[in-house]
Amino acid sequence: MRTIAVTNQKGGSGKTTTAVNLAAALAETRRKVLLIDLDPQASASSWLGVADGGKGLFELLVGNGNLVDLVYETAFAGVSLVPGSNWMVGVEKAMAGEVGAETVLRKAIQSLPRNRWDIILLDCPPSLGLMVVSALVAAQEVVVPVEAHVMALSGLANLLQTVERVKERLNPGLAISTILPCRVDVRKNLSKEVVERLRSRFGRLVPPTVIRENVRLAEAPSFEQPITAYSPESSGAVDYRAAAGELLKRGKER
Amino acid sequence: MRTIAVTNQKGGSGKTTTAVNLAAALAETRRKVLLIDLDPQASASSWLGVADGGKGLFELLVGNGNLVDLVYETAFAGVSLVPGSNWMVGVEKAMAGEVGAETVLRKAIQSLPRNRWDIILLDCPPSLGLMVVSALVAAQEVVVPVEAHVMALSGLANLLQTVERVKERLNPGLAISTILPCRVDVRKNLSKEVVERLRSRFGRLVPPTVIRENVRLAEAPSFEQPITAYSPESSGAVDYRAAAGELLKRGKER
Ligand SMILES: Nc1ncnc2c1ncn2[C@@H]1O[C@H](COP(=O)(O)OP(=O)(O)OP(=O)(O)O)[C@@H](O)[C@H]1O
Ligand SMILES: Nc1ncnc2c1ncn2[C@@H]1O[C@H](COP(=O)(O)OP(=O)(O)OP(=O)(O)O)[C@@H](O)[C@H]1O
Ligand SMILES: [Mg+2]
Ligand SMILES: [Mg+2]
Repeated sequence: MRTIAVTNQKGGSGKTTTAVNLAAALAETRRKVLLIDLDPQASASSWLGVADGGKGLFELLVGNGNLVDLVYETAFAGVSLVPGSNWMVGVEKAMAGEVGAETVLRKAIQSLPRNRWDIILLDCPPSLGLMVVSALVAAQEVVVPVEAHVMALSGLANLLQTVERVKERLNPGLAISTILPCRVDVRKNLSKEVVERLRSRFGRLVPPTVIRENVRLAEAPSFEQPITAYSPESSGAVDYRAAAGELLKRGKER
Repeated sequence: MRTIAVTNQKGGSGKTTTAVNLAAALAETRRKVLLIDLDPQASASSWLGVADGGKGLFELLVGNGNLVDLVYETAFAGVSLVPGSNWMVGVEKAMAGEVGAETVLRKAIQSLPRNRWDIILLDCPPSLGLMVVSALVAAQEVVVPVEAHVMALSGLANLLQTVERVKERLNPGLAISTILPCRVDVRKNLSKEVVERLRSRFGRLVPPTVIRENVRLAEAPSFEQPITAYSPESSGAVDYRAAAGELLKRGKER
């Protein structure tokens, strides 16, 4: 059971679009995927048809309840969901000063039935706070979606530092597996330059195929369908299937 | 001296691009503008050439120091900056449980010399936490940049509720002056549909001109120049000048 954190503190970098569509593309390969929505804004949850996730995940993260009881089976075969909700805004406050608050999620994930899911994806909010640190403590791998724009680059150092710190102090098995360029506009030099900079800085962490800008990906949420259901022939679907394939390959290598 | 909060908890909605380029466009009309960067990711500050804002704003927000001592004069006439920095991540924790923490910024702004600036713009992080509430308490007006995409719409109710609550309990003079559609791609139906939905929901809060997608706006940060300096003929510059003009008009009506 691989646990993968999808994270980048920069807003709008493509985290949710990546988490939802990777989940669907992986499910197409007959893997069973559990998506856990750690963002109080819960956009992954709405996308998968759960507009109000309720108090469950909040309760769990402050110490009560079982993760398996919070699982929804979505309309998409192989994609299960633990939804987020606005309640989660209160977790950081409720757990302020609580020893080991950042380990609660890991414990909950480790208590899941061993064979029910192959991959767990954690969709993170745009910050480096308790939700994100909890995801990094619980995961073995990190996928970092990066919008192919300049402003996206300056925060990466901070993110890498946070990953390093979690690795040193709380989770020695943690590693970044993928730096995923998103919203790449192949006609724009800026886009290509940013992807080049990412490749030269991160080498093979950047997969051969990137995620291109595709309006179908932006439309899909209002139809509450991942791209593989909404527009299976679109470049968005093609790119996320390629990204899923790459993720599976890298998983084998670890 | 008008104080304007530029806020939207959705990541990547165009807050920083709007704050920096409105500041520059307003300065072109000979107004004196002070931009205060309330985001620990400090992208507005890097854009205006201050990569490391230091501990000043953190210290101020936990109760020490004078705002006027933290002001940088940027390379752009009429645009002053109080930079953000990663130190500000610690403000919420340091002020947890502190009575009236959300009023510290307002007090600091009110202590500024009365005639040195005409407009104060507050660039906010993608959240509804202490920095954003402090901005809403300090401001008279709110500008809400909204990316012309579906996922941008669901968080608006939450934001409006927060504005209402601040208005009722802490700042009766607060009002949303502008809902600003950003990154509008005129060739995409999705973009046009989202703008239409915003117009039907918010009426004249949505200005006649919107901010179109323009790669020059995405390139400008790496040149550390607002769009008005980097590419004065671009649609990005045209649109932000129009938005600035609209903001000035609405200011007169209040
Ligand atoms: N490849 C793409 N093509 C077109 N639009 C995209 C693409 N990827 C993401 N988007 C759009 O960009 C916006 C931001 O994407 P998304 O919400 O997935 O980012 P995020 O990192 O999860 O944001 P947040 O920081 O708010 O959680 C959304 O409106 C989404 O529909
Ligand atoms: N009109 C536009 N045309 C092209 N690119 C744009 C436009 N507006 C914003 N961008 C780009 O979109 C991305 C997000 O914009 P920006 O950083 O201003 O949003 P934000 O709301 O401040 O994000 P955050 O939530 O992280 O603070 C940036 O890479 C920016 O360069
Ligand atoms: Mg998201
Ligand atoms: Mg910003």
